[in-house]
Amino acid sequence: LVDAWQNTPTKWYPLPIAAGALLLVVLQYRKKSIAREVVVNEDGQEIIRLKGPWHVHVIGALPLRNLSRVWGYLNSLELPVWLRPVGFRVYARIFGCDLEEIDPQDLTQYASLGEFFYRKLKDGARPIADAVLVSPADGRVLHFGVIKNGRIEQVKGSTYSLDALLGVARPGSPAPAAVEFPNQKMAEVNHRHFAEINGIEYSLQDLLGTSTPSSSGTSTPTVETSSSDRDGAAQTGASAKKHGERVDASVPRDQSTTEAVAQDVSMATEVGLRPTAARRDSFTSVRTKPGNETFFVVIYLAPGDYHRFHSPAAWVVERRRHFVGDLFSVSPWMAKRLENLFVLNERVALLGRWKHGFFSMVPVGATNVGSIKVNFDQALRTNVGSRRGHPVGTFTEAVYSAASPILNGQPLIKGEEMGGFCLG
Amino acid sequence: STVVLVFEAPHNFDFFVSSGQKVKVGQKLGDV
Repeated sequence: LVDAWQNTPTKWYPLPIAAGALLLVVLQYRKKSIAREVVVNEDGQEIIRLKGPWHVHVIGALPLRNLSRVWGYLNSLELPVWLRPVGFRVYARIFGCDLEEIDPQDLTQYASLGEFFYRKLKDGARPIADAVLVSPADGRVLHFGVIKNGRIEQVKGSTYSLDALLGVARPGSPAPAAVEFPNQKMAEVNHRHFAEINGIEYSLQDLLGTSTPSSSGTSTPTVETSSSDRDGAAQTGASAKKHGERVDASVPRDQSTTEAVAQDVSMATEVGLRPTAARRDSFTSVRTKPGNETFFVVIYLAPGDYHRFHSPAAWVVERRRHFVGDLFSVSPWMAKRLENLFVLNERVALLGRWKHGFFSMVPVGATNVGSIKVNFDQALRTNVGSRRGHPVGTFTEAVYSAASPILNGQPLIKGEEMGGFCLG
Repeated sequence: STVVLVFEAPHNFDFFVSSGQKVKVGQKLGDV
């Protein structure tokens, strides 16, 4: 072999131009056909499947959710006090954390790596810019732009469906079907529709799926809580979910009604939305304004980054949709290889509105950070239980109408802390 | 982990970032 390797002469032959051109055509055709391949079921709805090279399928075969929970458990173990400063400094060195900006700075006060990972920052460490849209998190901008044909570009040449990401239906797509899971008695709505976006002339009602209960014929009433029983909102929500009702997961406010209304009005002014008691059904009439477009931006948080997320704008969160899914890594390496990554993974779609119309924010989990926290949502539990029984595209929904009856949602100001990602 | 923002804005909305750029909480992403 050594002799053959060293002494065999290399002879170069010219490849016929036609053969080269043919090869290029075949490769290009194959690339395009893979990119456009949309598997649909008998109802014409897109089926999201694991697509990618062989190593993606190998990773997909791993019990990622279980691994994530084991990882979370290990990182919740209390570390000896003497080990904490050394351990966290090593971690900070490896992943590039700035220990000068954390609060508290005394590293012995973080009992575990999980606590350190979910660290707070000092007041004023992140000044909020004077712009309508600011970054919700520390990280790296993966991609941004205008949404065309209802597809968001994950990486160049690879897209995923906006409908699948948010669980929305568009005009022309079949009526969403309410799926009752006998084991859980939980109303979950299947919104795996794929249809061409109809310009910008779609109603917010369709975009947010507010017509789901009536269109499906299944009763999923909103759990309304009065000011007197808001304290029991979490319990009400838990009970309501079991009965297939939509949960009001708002955090109750400890204020008199007059104060609450005054605060709502003040907040409405700040958010740039007109306060009105009729906001509950505003999505049945408000349409996307002519002259508007739908934009997107994707921000990736590396392991060393500050892992809490803040409000990127002044807006009102009206509902959240929790999609139980896989927990693939969302690193740029994986994003380049696994199609529909952000649609396959577990995520929480927070839907609402800002002064320019529709607004949504979707924290997407990953293997190391499968748990997503939302500060104003007591009922949300992520990365628990099995993924079985939760087909891709189904979600559980909660509304936040009790947080502010006037604004019909949870009002947020720009830069306000909303929640974060926890290890495991 | 990843955060995806999807929103409606006027045509003249401009992003003030580039792909691959590092950002921090509160940093300007875009404006009308």
